[in-house]
Amino acid sequence: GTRIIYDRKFLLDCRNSPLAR
Amino acid sequence: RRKMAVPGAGEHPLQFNYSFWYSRRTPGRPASTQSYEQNIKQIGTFASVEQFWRFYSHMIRPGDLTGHSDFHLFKDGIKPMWEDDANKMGGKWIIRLRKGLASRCWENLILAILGEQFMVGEEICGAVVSVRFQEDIISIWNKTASDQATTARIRDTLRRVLNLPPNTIMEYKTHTDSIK
Repeated sequence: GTRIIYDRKFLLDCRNSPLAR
Repeated sequence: RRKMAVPGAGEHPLQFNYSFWYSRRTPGRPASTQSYEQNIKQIGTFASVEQFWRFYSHMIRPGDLTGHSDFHLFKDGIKPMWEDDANKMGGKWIIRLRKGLASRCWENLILAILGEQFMVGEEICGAVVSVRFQEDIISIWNKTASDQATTARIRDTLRRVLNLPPNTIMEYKTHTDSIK
């Protein structure tokens, strides 16, 4: 199957999403 | 029974669900298995990047913890203990950090785990940051201590994602050695 891979920058960007609060 | 964590609408799912745990040693008491299990508290489980940030943003940074404390990040269903089935044939890479580095290294380590940067299949079990008096220790646990290709790949990925100085000493310990 496919792996869900995220790099550090993407993960840090998600921190600013309203869903992350 | 605990409800299983699932990604919410519009959230970015993770390859695996994870839990944060926290433990703190009561000063002066020997750490028997029973007291270890009693001292460790599960903080919460998450299934998406956004759910991770909701926990993490409210947690104290390891560098701001006092005393003899640990944060653990483990795949959901794996207890942060040697005795867990997923851990008992496993081991860990250990890196000792001088004071002041733990918060940054811990964040880089868990982001690499959640983002599946290690490329070792299902081998990663979890990670621990241990705050101690004179130094801090981070470790990453994997399932199969005897799998040298896996442990070498974890070591090389750790060097890359933690951006460690080339002379940083990394030590691999099997859990059966740790029990002795």
